[in-house]
Amino acid sequence: MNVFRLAGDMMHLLSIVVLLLKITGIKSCRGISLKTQELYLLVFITRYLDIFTNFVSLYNTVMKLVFLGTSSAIVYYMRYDRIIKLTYDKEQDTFKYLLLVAPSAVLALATSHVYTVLEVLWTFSIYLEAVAIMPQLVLLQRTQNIDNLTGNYVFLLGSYRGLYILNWIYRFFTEKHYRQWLVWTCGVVQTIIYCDFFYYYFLSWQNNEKLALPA
Amino acid sequence: APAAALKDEL
Repeated sequence: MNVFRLAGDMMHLLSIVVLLLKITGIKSCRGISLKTQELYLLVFITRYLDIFTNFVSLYNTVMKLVFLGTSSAIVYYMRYDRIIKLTYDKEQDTFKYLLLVAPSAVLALATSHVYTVLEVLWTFSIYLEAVAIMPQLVLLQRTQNIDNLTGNYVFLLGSYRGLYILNWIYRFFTEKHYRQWLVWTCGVVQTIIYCDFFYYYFLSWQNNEKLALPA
Repeated sequence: APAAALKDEL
């Protein structure tokens, strides 16, 4: 495992920690899209179905369990916690699941390497992860006074994707049989989706102002 | 169809 991959995973983990701190610490999920969180849970479930059949390393297995556990916890808090659910911006979080899930499913069925349930669902998870952040970005545009934790959460998630691209470039040049066009294309698309957010994040940081995304 | 991907990443 190279340093980019490890740093990427740590950013991903940190983004989840920041989100959980926000939700449980200040008992608020204001500005957080439940739709994005549920899509991530679906991504993890469909991707990690091989958790007990395809052992790679203890690190991978533990991380998969952590991602499954924490994303379930986040969805649970936002949906069912007596206090936290009251802070969810349901009326603003209007992105349609089907708009993201249906194309991902069609593409997975059309491009899967082999047609086994596990492989098609894995391919589906790659497509879905690429676009799962969209409800969150739309909700951010609609949120006035985005708090620091929410801005940092999205920033850390975007950093994780950027670092994975550096990891792929590194592996491309150091490993002979590392050719993953599907994963790469989706990864690049996913990172491009963050570009607009990054622009305004750095702008607000540079000017020492609160983050605001123009509608 | 694309080549089988290495599933050693998260």
